[in-house]
Amino acid sequence: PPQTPIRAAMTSIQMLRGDLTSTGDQPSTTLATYFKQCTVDPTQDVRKRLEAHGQAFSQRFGQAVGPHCVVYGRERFSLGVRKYYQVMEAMLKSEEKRLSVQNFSKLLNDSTFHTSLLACALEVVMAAYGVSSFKNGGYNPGGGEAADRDVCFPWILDVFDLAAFDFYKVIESFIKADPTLSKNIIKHLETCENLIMERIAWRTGSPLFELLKQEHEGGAAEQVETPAS
Amino acid sequence: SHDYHFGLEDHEGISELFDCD
Repeated sequence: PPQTPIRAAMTSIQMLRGDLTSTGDQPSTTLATYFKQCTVDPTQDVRKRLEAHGQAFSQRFGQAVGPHCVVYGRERFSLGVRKYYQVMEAMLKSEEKRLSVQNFSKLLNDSTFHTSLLACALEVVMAAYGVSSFKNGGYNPGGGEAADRDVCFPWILDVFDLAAFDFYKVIESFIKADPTLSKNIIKHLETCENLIMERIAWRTGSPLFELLKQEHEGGAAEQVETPAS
Repeated sequence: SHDYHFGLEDHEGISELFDCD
C-alpha cells in the first residue's frame, strides 16, 4: 500500500509502543539500584519532578491542542516517562562501563539533566506521533496565541522552562543509548540540534553567553587551551 | 544505519557534559 503521512505515523507509534511494552512507568530494578548507590538518593526527587512536569505537560498540551485533548497529552507523557527511564538506564550502564564507577550521585541529583532527558524522550514521542514540522515563527518563550497553537519543537523547552543549550547536551548521548530509534526520529533530533546550534542557543538570556565568557576568562588566565575547551 | 554525525569522543559522555566526574 502507498505510504501516507497517517500510515507513517501509525507505523512509528506502533514501533514506539512495541519498544516500550516491556519498560514500566517506574524505575526498573537496575535503575533503582543506581539510585540507591548514590551518596544522595534521588528517588523521591525524580518522582516529584515527574509529577510536576506531568501536570505542566498535560495542561500545556490541552492549551495548545484543545481541552478535550488533555487525555492524549497524558498518554504521550506516560510514553515519554517510559522512554526516559529506559534511556537513563542505558546511559548509566554505558557510563559505568566507561568510567568504572557506580555512584552517579552528582549527575542523578542534577535537575537540569533529568529535565533535559525527559524533554528529549518526549520529543521522540511527539516525533513518533508525526509532529515533525517546525514552527515558522521560531522560538517564543513568552508564549502567546501563535506560539501555543501547536506542540512542535521548541515548544517542549518552553513547557519545562529549559534552556536550549541544556537540551542540546543530551541529544547525542540519547541517540547513542537508544538503538531502537528510527532513522526518521534521529533525523528529527538532528534537526532540533541544528536549530539550537544555529538559532535558539544564541538568543538573549541563553546560558551560553555566560559560559563562553567564563571559558574566555579561564583560558586567558591559564594561557593554555585544552582540547576539551 | 543512519547518517547522524557523532561528535563525542570515546572518553566523553553525559557525565562530562553535566560537569560530573
